[in-house]
Amino acid sequence: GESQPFNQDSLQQRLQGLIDNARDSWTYGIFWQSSAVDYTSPSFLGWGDGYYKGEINKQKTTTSVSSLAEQEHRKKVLRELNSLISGTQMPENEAVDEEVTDTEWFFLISMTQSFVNGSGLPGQAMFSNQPVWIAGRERLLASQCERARQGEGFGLQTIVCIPSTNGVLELGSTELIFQSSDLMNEARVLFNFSY
Amino acid sequence: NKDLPLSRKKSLRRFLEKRKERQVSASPYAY
Repeated sequence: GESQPFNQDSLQQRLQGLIDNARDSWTYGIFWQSSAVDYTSPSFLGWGDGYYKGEINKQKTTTSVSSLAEQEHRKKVLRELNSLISGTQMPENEAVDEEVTDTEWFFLISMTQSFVNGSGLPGQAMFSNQPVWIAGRERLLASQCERARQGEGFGLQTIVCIPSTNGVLELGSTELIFQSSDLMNEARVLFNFSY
Repeated sequence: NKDLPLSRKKSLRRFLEKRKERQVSASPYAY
């Protein structure tokens, strides 16, 4: 189909639509947006938008292996982030009582990441214009990419990066999900933007 | 910090709001 105009609200709708309607249980989706103006310019991939769905059938006792100190650190950061954006909607100093799960934390720290000149999983997918689909903890651990190994450390079993015209769609899951051409085709159509 | 780009602020706000909704719906006092 034709490319759709890009804006962040439509990007969020596409991420939600793809993940909520998928046959498989994806924990999150992130669109890494390319900074490239044309094919000859150097580029990096930065945060475009993300949608965190969470884990299906989450068992509190098994989802997190983080220590008490690590949990305190995560809660402190979440409290600070709540305060940061409370100027608009969130109440000030809102308590963060619930455990910050490993996948929530992985999603949050992803907001600070970017990938330069074909580096990292999303960068490799963009550079080669080929999807990267890593299913299985051993395969994630054996990856050359730090992000794959980091994801495994936070409980992911599957990470997928699908390149499109203006960036890369990354999906991650705590479930073992094998390659699906339907998903890749849908993602390529949904995330083919024009500016 | 205050220099957080707008796209990340929006993503962050959405993430925190959804997290709160999930906690409320999971609470034993929700129903």
